[in-house]
Amino acid sequence: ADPCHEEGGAPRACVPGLVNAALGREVLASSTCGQPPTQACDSSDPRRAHPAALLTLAGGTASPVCWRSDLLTQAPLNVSLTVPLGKTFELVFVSLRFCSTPPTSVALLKSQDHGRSWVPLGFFSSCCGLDYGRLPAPANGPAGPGPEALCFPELQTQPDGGSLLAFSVQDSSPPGLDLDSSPVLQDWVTATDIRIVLTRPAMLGDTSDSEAMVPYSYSAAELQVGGRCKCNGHASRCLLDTQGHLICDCRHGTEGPDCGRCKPFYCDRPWQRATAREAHACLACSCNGHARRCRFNMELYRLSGRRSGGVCLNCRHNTAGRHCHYCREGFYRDPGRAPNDRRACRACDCHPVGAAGKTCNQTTGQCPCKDGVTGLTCNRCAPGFQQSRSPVAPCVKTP
Amino acid sequence: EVMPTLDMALFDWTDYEDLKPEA
Repeated sequence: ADPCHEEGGAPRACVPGLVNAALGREVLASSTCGQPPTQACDSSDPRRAHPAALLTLAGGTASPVCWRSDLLTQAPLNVSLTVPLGKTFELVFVSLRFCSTPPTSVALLKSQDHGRSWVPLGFFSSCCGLDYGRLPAPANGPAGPGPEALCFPELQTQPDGGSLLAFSVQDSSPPGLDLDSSPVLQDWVTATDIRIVLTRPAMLGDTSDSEAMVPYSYSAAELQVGGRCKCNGHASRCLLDTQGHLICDCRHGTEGPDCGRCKPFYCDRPWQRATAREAHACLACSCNGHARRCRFNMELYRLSGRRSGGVCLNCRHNTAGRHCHYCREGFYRDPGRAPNDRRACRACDCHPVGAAGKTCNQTTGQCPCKDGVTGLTCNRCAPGFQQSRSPVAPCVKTP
Repeated sequence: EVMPTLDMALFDWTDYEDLKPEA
């Protein structure tokens, strides 16, 4: 079964499955213990190292299991964990399990441009106003019409007493907002990178007094970024390309890492994201097999009632027109051949002397004949006329 | 009546050299 097409072959919206996009990805931690080595942590000894790679380890059970930051003895106390996802994903949730006393303030950010710029997705803090200048999140989600970065008052407590950062995009979106119909929500869930900033440790009191601080380090494991490889409804899976980059396996005449544009010949209508109602597949231009390239013309598209805007380029086989559907000057349609036949257009072959021009009727092939001349190519004198010696008036009335 | 095709050899190009088709 093809998830991107109906049984009859009609296109339908398709999306890749929900995955942990962070699994196996490199995590960049701004602080990791073990350099220089201490009794508890030594980055050069696998048995005592706590690298950031442990956060997204694929398979197996590692020992130790938790990443640990360096001891935080003075401000700033921020430690960030950054996960480049390798391509755009549509987020569903982000979670991180803390292995020791969790921080009291955590900021969650995302980038849509591979780490060049960042925007907040949410905050977790018992002091939302103090740490992030925000009010605690309302119980029933954001008040505004669109999703927004809310400050949640606390982390989740697990049955075993541990703490979990659990962020769901649903919690920061107003109820009823639909991904298919809301470009704002589509933008909100789109991310290429995730950053978790552990802002304030729980065990430290007044952070302005570095003398009073107790050495502390952050420790966490199982960083998960739940999401779908973003393909705009035009692919059911993502694959690694020859250079090891994750890309959508695009269908519906689309291409690009996210199926974000139409393939070169598929520009009969503008690119659109697929929805549950309509696949919005890119359509191939109609060129009767005589052109390999086409371009989109918005004016023609509007005039056609938003049906077709493709204009064929470089029509071959002596054809011409927007769809290579008629013959170019000096050629006429052979009625015995199909429009897509390579020899559908025949040369007019107008007689150099008997014809008054080189262009024949595109349908019948009839050349324009001089007075007294007849025949499809104007190569004979009409009855009652005879050939003269003048190439200007090749046929004269028979005396 | 089927008339013969125009015989190019019969035409006198003396005054119309510029119109003469290439052979």
